[in-house]
Amino acid sequence: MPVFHTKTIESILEPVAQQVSRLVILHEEAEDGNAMPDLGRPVQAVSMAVTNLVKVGKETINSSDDALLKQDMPTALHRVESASRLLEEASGMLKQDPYSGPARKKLIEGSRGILQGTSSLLLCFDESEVRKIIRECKRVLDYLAVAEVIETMEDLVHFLKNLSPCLSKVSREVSAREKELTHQVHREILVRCLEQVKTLAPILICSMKIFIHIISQGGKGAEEAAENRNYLSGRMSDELNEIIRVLQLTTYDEEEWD
Amino acid sequence: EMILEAAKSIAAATSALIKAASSAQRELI
Repeated sequence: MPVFHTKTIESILEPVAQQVSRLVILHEEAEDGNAMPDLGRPVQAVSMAVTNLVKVGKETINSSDDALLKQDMPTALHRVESASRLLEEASGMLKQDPYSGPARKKLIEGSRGILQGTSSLLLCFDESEVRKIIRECKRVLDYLAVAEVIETMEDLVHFLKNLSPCLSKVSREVSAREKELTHQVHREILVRCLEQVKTLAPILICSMKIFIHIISQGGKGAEEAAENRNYLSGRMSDELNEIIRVLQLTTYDEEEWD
Repeated sequence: EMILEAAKSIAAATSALIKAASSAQRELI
């Protein structure tokens, strides 16, 4: 049984996946089966839905600046289109011979193709959305790297002005993403890492203030203060890198889930 | 998102097709 890593994809595809599996079983158990009904209308409805998806997919490709999406999405669209043609062929063959075995095979192949193609397409789109969140995480990482060169209160204020909105955005987006995931372990890691980042942020700022204060007073203890600040920015960077790693995971470990 | 809506439509249409195709086989079993 296919397993989908986000609740949105799961809600769209899981019912179809189950039906395709049932269709295969029914076909196998009733190999010499009853005459197939006329599938012209439902097949036409699928073709129309596919045409619309291809249109929307092409618009998404054209309006996106994501090179990977532009590269991967056309393949998924072709897959759905080919599957739709298989269904049309199966429908035509069944009109001629409602008992046709090859037509039934095409019907199953087409249904599977629609499921797999739509799944690839949604995955492609989802991965692109994840890359947007990762870009924000990397922006925060870039700001954290600057923490080591901040030596005046003026620079610290500027640093905070840049970091705060970025950090809020990361927090909002990672939190929303966590709620979307079906994988419990991945969700827990994201929650834990995000909490760490939120806890560490004010402590880091405090350590930066202490460092600035010490160097403005003559520098005694500056080395320890810098070490403490670097440790905190390092900790935050580690948590963000872990968030980035987990955001990219799409595999599903059933044992972990159990 | 438009793409999610379009995928939902495909899923619904495919489900309807499979239901229609399965009905005859189900009668047999």
